[in-house]
Amino acid sequence: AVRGHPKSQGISLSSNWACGRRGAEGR
Amino acid sequence: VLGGVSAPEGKWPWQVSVHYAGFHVCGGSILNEYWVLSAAHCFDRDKNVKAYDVYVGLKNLKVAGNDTQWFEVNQVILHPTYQVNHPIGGDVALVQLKSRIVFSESVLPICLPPPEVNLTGGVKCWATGWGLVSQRGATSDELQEAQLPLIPVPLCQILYGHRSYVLPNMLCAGDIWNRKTVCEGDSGGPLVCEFNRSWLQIGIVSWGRGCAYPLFPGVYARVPYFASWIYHNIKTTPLPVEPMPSLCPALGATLTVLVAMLAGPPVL
Repeated sequence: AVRGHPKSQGISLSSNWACGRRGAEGR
Repeated sequence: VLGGVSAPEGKWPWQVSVHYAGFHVCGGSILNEYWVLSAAHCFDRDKNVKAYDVYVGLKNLKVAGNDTQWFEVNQVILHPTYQVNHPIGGDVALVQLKSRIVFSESVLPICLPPPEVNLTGGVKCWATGWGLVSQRGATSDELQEAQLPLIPVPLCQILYGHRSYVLPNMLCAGDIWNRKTVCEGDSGGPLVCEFNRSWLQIGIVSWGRGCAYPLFPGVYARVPYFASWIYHNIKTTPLPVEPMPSLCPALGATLTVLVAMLAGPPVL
């Protein structure tokens, strides 16, 4: 995750994008 | 969704619409570039996956936005316990797309919950979908959202009249007092909850006794129970073979030759 957001809490199946985030938070 | 409201643009970027023969039939959620999570009962009517399409980046079913993408289905994996111990038990489907989703501000994956996720303590959960919005069968082209409290399984079993109706690998959610619940056409869609600013999918819309009776809440496949199976299948199933762009010129050359041959005889 970028822009200071912590890593997603769940299990991510996508390597390049944070899961469970909205909009720019997901990048 | 009964009792819901239209969802703002981009609020649920993992929501997908599963179409069958050109019509919306079910919801689903994006897990990664190639995989969508949905309900098994959305796919058991026909073994021909060619009849299914998946749309992402959609808010209105009749209006494609800048981020809307359309996909054909490569394969569908149904959970091995689907309809084994319960008429709609194991209602989980993994849908592999033929080509990859391009993520954007409006198209993003949802997280799977860890199997031990704690669903007590008043977590706030939401259901979304393009299903019926009234008991009379009214539909909405706009994606609907509703915040739904989780209902403990023992209470849900009492409401449904017998323990065997609601299995431990299911969960129930619905706003009994405000008559908010999911309905036909929402199947396969996600029930998501926010944990520390991350959204985790804890349910897949599965079944219920109608939609108009508040004392029969919506029943969902309990995603934490199926998370290991989902993870294992996605990690071990090969990705589809996509046509390589470099083959296109060769195809063009072949067509050129064929056209030239067909055009030749009349000249002779």
